[in-house]
Amino acid sequence: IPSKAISNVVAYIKSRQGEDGGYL
Amino acid sequence: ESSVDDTYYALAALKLLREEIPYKNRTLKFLYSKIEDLNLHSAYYWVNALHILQERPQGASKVDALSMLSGRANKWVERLVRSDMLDFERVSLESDLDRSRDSSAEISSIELPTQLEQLFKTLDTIKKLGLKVKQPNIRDEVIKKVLSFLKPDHGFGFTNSDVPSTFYSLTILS
Repeated sequence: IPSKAISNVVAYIKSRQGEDGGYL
Repeated sequence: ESSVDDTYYALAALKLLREEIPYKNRTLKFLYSKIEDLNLHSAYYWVNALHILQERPQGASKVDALSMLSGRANKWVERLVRSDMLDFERVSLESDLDRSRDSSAEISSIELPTQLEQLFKTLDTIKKLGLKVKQPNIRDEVIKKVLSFLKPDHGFGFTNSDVPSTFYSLTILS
């Protein structure tokens, strides 16, 4: 997987974290 | 709204990518806030999420939670192996499949957790919690139940054998 794609996926997953600390 | 399942998958994906888990303590607090609501399905993801965070449920404030989860997990195993609920679930699954065959072939690909998958997840939860199944003789009953899914082609499954069911069976039996 290209490193750019990995950093985008990481950013996406992190963006799914809610205020409560869980993910949605 | 955040869910235990999604939280497990997010943590697992971050671990796969060797990323540091952000706001770990907040995520732990979230997971412990959900302990009252755990069912057979979400308990598996809850324990595995904690596993990724390298956190074992312990300490004064967590003992009750662990004990409660242990009690529930034991009931789930008992229900999966002994209860008539299984027959109800089997009937309901079969009627769903019949309906989908009649209406559309696409719907028949719908995924439902099988008894083997549920049994695997429950036993895995108990194992990861470092607990043992409480009921006497349950181990023999679990083995008997799993072997009842063995098909003539040597795979395991509900109606026909399939690879995931065979994996769940082998893991339970090993």
